[in-house]
Amino acid sequence: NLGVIKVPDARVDALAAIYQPRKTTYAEVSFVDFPPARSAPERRTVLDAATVAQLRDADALVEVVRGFPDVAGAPPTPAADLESFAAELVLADLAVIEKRLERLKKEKGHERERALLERLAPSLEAGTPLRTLGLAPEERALLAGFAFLSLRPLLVVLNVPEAAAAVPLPEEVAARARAEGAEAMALSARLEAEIAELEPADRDAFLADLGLAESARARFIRASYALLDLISFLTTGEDECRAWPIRRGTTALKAAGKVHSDIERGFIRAEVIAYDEFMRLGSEAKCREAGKL
Amino acid sequence: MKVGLTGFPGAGKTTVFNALTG
Repeated sequence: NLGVIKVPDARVDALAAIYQPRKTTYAEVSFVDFPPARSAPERRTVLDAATVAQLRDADALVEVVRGFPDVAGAPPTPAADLESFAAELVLADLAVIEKRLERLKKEKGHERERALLERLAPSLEAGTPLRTLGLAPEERALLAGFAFLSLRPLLVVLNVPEAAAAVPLPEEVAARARAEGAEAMALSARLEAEIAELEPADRDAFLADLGLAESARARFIRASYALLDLISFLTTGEDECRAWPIRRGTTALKAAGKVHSDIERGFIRAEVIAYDEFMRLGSEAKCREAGKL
Repeated sequence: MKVGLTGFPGAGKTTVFNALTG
């Protein structure tokens, strides 16, 4: 079940208003709705192999947590649910490390990898997700092939009843998410579905009535974009105004390759205008005159 | 880039998915 969301970007809207391009393209993020996590029948606390394999395939995880009474009327226990889900991810990672260390016993070399895994195992045994350990980039690179679940960026979404949509995230949930190195937000999926049904013109008034400044959808998309550590660079002209997603820290050379591989191969330099300068001065020519290009 | 939605059964994961991607 795959969904693609356009990332709202007021800068793209503003540039499109100036250039009136034939086409406007927003950055996009893909979302996959995985089947519900199920415990392996033989060990209640461990996710089954199929679920683990699916989770490993994602670049980041969004964990939806129940913030409303269940069908039997039992009150929600979001902090406990978060904790037990985190424990499952940690156990799945620990199993991978133990298996790998077992194999490394029989192989020579791999000293750095062995040392790192031996250092991570006790943290996992203590229930600490890998993402909270502040691993250095070179350590992360060493671990990249393992696709550790507790190292994946995580956004916690507390799904609350409509009446609680404007209530701040409960502190116990916020604290639990912080402890796991995760971002967290509350939203009411039911309310969002209602908002989506409304005419765009009616949405703002509806949100204001509920005491909300914007839809949770916009907050969710921004949070997901940040979770993936993505930023956009913008290109504009008569043909197209477009936001291009790149990882934070991507070089101009690699970013150019997003537009076309030829541009990456033949790259000499990039002439860049900061968005704020462009908006302040109003045109490319004025930015050039002012030495802002 | 792909974001995976997960969670325990009964948390309303698919409702969230549909509301946000629909």
